Amino acid sequence: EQLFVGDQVLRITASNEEQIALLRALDEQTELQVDFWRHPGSPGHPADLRVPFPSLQAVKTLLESKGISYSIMIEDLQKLLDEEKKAMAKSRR
Amino acid sequence: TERSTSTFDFASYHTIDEIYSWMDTLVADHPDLVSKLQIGQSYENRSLYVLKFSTGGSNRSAIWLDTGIHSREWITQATGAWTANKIAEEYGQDPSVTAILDGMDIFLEIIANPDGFAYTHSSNRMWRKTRSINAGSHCVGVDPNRNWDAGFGGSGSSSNPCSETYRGPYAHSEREVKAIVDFILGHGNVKSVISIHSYSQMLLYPYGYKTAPAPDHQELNEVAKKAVSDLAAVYGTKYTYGSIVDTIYLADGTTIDWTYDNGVKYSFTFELRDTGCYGFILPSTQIIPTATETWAALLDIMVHVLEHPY
Repeated sequence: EQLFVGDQVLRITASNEEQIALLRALDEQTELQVDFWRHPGSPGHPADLRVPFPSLQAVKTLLESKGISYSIMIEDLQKLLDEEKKAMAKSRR
Repeated sequence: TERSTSTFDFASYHTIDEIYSWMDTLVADHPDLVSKLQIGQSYENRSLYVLKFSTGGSNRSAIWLDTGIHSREWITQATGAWTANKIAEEYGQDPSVTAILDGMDIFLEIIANPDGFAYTHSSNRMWRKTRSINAGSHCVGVDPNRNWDAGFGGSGSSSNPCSETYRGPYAHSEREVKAIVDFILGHGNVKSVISIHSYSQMLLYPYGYKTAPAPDHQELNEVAKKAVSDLAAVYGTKYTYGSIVDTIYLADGTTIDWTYDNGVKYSFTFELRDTGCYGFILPSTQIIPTATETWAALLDIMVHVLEHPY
């Protein structure tokens, strides 16, 4: 079973086409293993990006250095998944 | 175990076994309206089931709905189950549903990607693609919403098997996709396809693989406008709408581009909720509200299809 301990989901808002292109390029960097939940569309529209714990620092540094604004949408993905599992088990009972 | 549609908890997420078992119950509870068809098998040999809602007639014009082609979008399978139950319950009660089913059939595939869905329950909650093995790569799966023969292979999809938008080796390489293709072509009288995804709160229509407006752009836009307006009236959830390429980005090989190019004029794709900050792990408390508001939009589209035969 794949665990997502420490993984975060970032909500990123690009302000121009250049920043959008940069975000799209992130997707191609397979070593980061990031996963767009909501792809970057047009400036001002939020994109949601799941970032594995080992890549967090690199991704955040990149965003900050390029002046791309973001917020942490999900602090610890595994914590939410555990809650979801618990809810399903409870419902089944 | 006593089985009844009244004991199925629509407000909870369910496994594939639970949903498939419930489908049998729905059929048993509404034998004159609902039947279950198998349209193929998945890569891992799971059955691809479609619920058929029909009041009779032969080869009536039809509406196709599918949910869960991206397996991790759990709100869609849950909405599919709720919607199936709603259609069955409202026939004979709600005048719109009754009129639709007196004139047309509805087909609903609740779990369009069963291997992926099972995998989200067992190993990786975030799994999106199919589970087919890619020759020469350690990465598994194809994005079934980039695998259709509509601009297949162009930009807006990936040739990298490790990518979440990997298009696959050739169009319709995925059994899950091919089964729908064969069904729609074999049926020959499908007038609308509504493919349901999550979670960006959008109602989209062709094209995604090219920037040119679809020949029916204006009508589709009007239908979408009304549908999202009626959806918003339920809980205030704001949707955007437009062509895929204008609203999101260039995306090749998508379901509704293929259906549109193959003569299905009323081709739409939904991106359901997240009104909060959960994405694909939307809490189960939002299932019923999501399904309820989506129903308003679905009804709008289906009524429009009924009233505008072609």
